[in-house]
Amino acid sequence: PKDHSTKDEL
Amino acid sequence: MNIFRLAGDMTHLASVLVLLLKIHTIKSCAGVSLKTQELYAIVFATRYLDIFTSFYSIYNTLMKLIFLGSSFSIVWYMRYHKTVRRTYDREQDTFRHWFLVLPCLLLALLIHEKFTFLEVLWTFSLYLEAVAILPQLVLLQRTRNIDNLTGQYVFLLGGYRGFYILNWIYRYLTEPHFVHWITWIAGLVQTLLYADFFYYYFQSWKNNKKLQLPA
Repeated sequence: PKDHSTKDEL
Repeated sequence: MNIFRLAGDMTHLASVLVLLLKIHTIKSCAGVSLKTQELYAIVFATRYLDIFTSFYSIYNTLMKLIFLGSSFSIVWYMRYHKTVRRTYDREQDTFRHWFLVLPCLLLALLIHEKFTFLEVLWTFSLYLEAVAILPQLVLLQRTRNIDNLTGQYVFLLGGYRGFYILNWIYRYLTEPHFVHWITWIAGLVQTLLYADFFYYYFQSWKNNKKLQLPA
């Protein structure tokens, strides 16, 4: 599932 | 992961590697702001605490470790390496970086999505990253004559910011419920800080001249 948050960014 | 985010991460990685390579090979950190480098080390240390609590991908974890390692290595070189530290422009790099840290901490305590330890520190890292380049930009203005590597470092960092804005637009259009005001506004402020530098960078590139900033 996609994580709709910017936490998966650097 | 989309192409804009990947391009952003790669320019970010390139910027840090250019700087590390410069410092490591020519044993000089002339023109580099230690204040900015220390701020980035704080940014990464506070943002990547989730390395212990959440897992996104091997890519994500690996990149976090690289950014943590490289930013602390640069600070170590500039502070303690016996040759490199002598090339540091101590008298010029006088920006009071604690005056950036405290307001960012205060702002993160006031404006955040959730009031938890990790979330407040994560928000703080976003605010601090937005302004962390300021000591470097001030130092560039003071020394005016910028060597190619320092210029490329700031140029690549600015490129990283630009790609991240494209990434957020792309994610907003393709992912439902992707609305993140704190990330976006902090990111936009950060990108705008590079606008002035970019203007002079492109001018010098167009005229094929050494980059010089006005006093």
